[in-house]
Amino acid sequence: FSDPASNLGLEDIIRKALMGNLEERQE
Amino acid sequence: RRMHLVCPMNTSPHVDPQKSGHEVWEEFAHSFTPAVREVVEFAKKIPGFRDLSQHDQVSLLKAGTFEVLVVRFASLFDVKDRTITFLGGKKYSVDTLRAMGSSDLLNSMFDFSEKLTNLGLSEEEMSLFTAVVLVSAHRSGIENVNSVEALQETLIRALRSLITRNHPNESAIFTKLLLKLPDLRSLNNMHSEQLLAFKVH
Repeated sequence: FSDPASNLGLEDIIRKALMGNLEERQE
Repeated sequence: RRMHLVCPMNTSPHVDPQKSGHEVWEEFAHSFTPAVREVVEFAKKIPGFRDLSQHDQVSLLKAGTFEVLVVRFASLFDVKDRTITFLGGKKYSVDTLRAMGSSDLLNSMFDFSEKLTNLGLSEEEMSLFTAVVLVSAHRSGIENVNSVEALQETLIRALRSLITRNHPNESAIFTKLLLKLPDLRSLNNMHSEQLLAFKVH
């Protein structure tokens, strides 16, 4: 359990929130 | 057997015993996800954060989101009444939560919130302090330590300048703020242990 953030599903939420912005900028 | 999930990022500490562990977790995730998205939005507005590599942006957020939430939601901890407001809007006393099986983590978070609130920082100061909390070169998995360190130093200089300007007769405030960083790290470690216990159960 060395990576609690991944276990929480945090990484997924973070990546989606960051990527969403990238996609908006590309549009 | 009644179950509880004593985290203010949950809607309520009560857990429906009919629900599976997966369903309980899904509900909890649904409750804290908007707060996590707000942390990401906050990070994006830190000048220089978006210039870091995508890998380091994710690493900083993964490692620091809990600490940022502790700072941002310090107001949920009412030190005078010894109550905590959950995201569902209802207040619970420390004694009630203790009876539900809360750990020392909540008490430590109370202590932290009290000390932070007592500093009487403005919104701008809190915001800059939160940026310093998030941008730490000492997080694990950072690939470009120099870039993160440079941004961290810029933010710390800006915080010192702001605090010095706003509190010319209280030079200790800046030092006290920096000393909050290891406190937050310690809370983060305790929280990780709690997650482990939750997962095991």
